[in-house]
Amino acid sequence: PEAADLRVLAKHLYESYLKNFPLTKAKARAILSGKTSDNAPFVIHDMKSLAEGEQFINCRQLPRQEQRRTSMGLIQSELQSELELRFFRSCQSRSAEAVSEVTEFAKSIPGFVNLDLNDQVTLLKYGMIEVLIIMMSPLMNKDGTLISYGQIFMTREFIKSLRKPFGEIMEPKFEFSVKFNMLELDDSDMALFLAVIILSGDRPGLLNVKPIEVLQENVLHSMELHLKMNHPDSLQLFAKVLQKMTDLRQLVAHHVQVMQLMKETEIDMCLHPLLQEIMKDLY
Amino acid sequence: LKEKHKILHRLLQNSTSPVDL
Repeated sequence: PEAADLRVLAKHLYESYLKNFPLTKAKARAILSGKTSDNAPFVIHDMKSLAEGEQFINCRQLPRQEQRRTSMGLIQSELQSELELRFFRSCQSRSAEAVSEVTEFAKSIPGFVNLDLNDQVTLLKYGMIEVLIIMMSPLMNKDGTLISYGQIFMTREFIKSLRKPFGEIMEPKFEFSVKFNMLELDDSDMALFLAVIILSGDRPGLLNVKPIEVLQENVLHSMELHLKMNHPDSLQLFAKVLQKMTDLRQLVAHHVQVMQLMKETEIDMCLHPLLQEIMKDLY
Repeated sequence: LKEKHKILHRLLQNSTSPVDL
């Protein structure tokens, strides 16, 4: 393909990314480094701050007067357990919302909606967790992660301290993200990488692989060119980005295992129907 | 496959519906 066409594709995917995803990497990094004019995020680092911040989880705008609320008293252990479950449910509803954002992004990839509808479902089902992990990375640093559109920062130690298996879900994602963030991709690079992941022709059960591979090949060319122009000093960046796809598959396998464990041990837990569809029979 | 993934299918066919979320 002509270089000009590949640049148009990169621009188109970047625009779609900006349109569909509410928190960009640029904004997340500004919040994490304190270089934003907005208020600093509310920090959740223990059960008390979780109880205080709980009602604002998944709010796009944190009410100003509520940010400095204090003294909720000690949380009893049974209440703690409920609090963990409620927090997990709100994570699920944000994840379901993110699934719909990713679906809209996928539909904007040129040629995607012309694929067999069953194959569109398969690509999204198998690519979704990988895409969500990549999208989570810019929100993370070694100490924690932004949630609720960047309104809240939750510490890694606190997440780790949640009762099993809740405490185990995020740790491998933190390990991956810290390494992935070292590649220093920006939002325009991320848009291309997400499209490459979605257009994986080796997902189980695909009916018509060839047109998917053709689409992916085109996005790969576009990403290779874009990375060279956007990061002229970063050697082998294209290859390094592609290598991350292997790590992603392992992360998904771990995620599925933990979710399975939850299903068995947490009788009170009810998985969001959209997430159930994605998780069911996944590997 | 479409039958087992009704919400995903619906999201693919229509624009985002808050009802599903």
